[in-house]
Amino acid sequence: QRLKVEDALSYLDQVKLQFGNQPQVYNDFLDIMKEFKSQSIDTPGVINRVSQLFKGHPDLIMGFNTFLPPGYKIEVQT
Amino acid sequence: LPAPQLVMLANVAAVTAAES
Repeated sequence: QRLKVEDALSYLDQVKLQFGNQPQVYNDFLDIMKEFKSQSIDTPGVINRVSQLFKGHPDLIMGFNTFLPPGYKIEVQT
Repeated sequence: LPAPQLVMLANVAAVTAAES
């Protein structure tokens, strides 16, 4: 199903909350998305960066997966 | 665009970053 702006805002809030004591992580995530927007990095590049940034946070990774196009997915380490 | 939902997330992130 199609995600809306509200879903994106909600996800950003989730990231901000989880890293409340590490605001740099949230800022890094915003930077990754800005680089994608400016086409400095492509979808696999985003996946690579986000999987490193959110390592150890499976809920954030699974949430991020919902924004990826078909055929793309970050594997969660269990 | 190949990843419309990711573009949407990026747009929202850019606006959020600009506002903060």
